[in-house]
Amino acid sequence: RTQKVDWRKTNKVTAVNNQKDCGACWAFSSVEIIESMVAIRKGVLAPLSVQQMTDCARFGNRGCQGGNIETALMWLKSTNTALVSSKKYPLTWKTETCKLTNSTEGVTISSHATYGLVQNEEKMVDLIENHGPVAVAIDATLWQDYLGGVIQHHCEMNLNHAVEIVGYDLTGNVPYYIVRNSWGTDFGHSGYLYIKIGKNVCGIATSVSIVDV
Amino acid sequence: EGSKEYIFRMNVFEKSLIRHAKLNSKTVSIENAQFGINKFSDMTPEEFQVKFLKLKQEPAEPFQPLSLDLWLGNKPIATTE
Repeated sequence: RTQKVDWRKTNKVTAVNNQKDCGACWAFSSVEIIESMVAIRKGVLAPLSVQQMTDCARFGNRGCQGGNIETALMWLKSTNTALVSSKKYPLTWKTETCKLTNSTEGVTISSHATYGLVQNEEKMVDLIENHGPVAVAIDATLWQDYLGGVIQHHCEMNLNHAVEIVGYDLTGNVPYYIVRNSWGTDFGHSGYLYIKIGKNVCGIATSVSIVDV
Repeated sequence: EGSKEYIFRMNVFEKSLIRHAKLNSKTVSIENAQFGINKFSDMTPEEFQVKFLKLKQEPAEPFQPLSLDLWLGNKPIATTE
């Protein structure tokens, strides 16, 4: 296994987002893994529209009031919706009426899946190394006070937030995931945080989503 | 300064400092996370939750080795005598 994988280093991760007052972490993380997979498969890194996902995704998602990664991806695939660029459908940080229902220009996903990988984090590391970044549901209650370092303890497992994992590092005493948050670059390590691998810390392996494009 | 809101936020902030001290007291190594003052320190945990923690996700089904291996490009090993 490669001891250190960081998809940012090969330009497969867009800039850190700031969801501000909009509780659409589910849309941010879903779109972020699609952006990364487009960069991996097609060699083009460009921000896609989180606002389109926020406004248009159905199946129980409620825009800035909350939603679900799995059903967001299910909606994208089953409706064959093309996700347009963030320039074409920019962020407003509010839930608005869906403005694009039948765009043919943009990115469609070819497949998606969500797995429970508790006690199988080796597989999660495999996916990050050999497939690409993944989106996870996580308990971020403790993150209100986070400054930096590797979160190893004191984290609950009540899934209440969604993030993208863009890599891992197995070289130190404490192996950790590199987690991209959507609370701006003034949070944690320039918008990122580190979480220990191996003990389902913060519920990180409970619901792991992957896509292909 | 001196307003009702100011006093409320100051109290919330002071409670955050106590919480940080508790969390940091459990630090066992230098690799451990550090907790302290950030942009959320004048929010109550309840406000933080309502504003930022809005995922509605159930735990996923445990993985099926075969389907996961397909993502990783591994072909199933053929069974022979």
